[in-house]
Amino acid sequence: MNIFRLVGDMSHLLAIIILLMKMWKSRSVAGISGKSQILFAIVFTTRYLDLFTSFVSIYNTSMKVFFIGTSYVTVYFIYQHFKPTYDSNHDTFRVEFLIVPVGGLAFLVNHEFSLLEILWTFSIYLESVAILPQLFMVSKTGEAESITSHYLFALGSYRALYLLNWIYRYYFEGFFDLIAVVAGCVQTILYCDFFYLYITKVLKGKKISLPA
Amino acid sequence: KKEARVKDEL
Repeated sequence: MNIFRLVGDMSHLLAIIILLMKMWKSRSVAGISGKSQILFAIVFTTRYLDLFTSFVSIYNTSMKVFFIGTSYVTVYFIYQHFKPTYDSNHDTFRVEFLIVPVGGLAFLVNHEFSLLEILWTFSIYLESVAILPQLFMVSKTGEAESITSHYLFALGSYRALYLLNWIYRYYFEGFFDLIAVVAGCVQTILYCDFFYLYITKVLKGKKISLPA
Repeated sequence: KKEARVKDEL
């Protein structure tokens, strides 16, 4: 463990807590893409199957349980509990255009042709594009609540910090995973536009309005 | 520099 990965995981944890608090306090899921949240639930489910087969640490296991659990609670909030506030008319990204290519790529490009490894690879590739429905929704509605912007900033920061973690691990531990690094770069690049708007607007008290 | 067999990252 290193400071970059720890802060990255905390940023990821914070993002999830911000989202849940927004939903619970405002009793609304307005502006949140249910499709992205479903993709995140798939990401965690396919990535953490080793939860039962290999034990790394209490931290690792508890974080995995938390991420899987909260991802399903979030999907439940959107599609059941707060369904009347779900804005399905603006959440129209065709996720099959993500899942099919990512599934095919995971099948072709992976470290080992085994079920667990292909599912892990699928999860890594899927996570890199899972935020697209959410960013698409923000661009369609033309704006995002500031709490949603904070959620996206924390979520985008987590993988950017993981990039620093991989640089650190490469030089100090000789650890290198090309698949995770490439997907992490794609994932972080997708947030660049948002990061720019967040830093230039939200931090000055303005609202975000992605070009519609 | 193969990646660690056991996935220790989240």
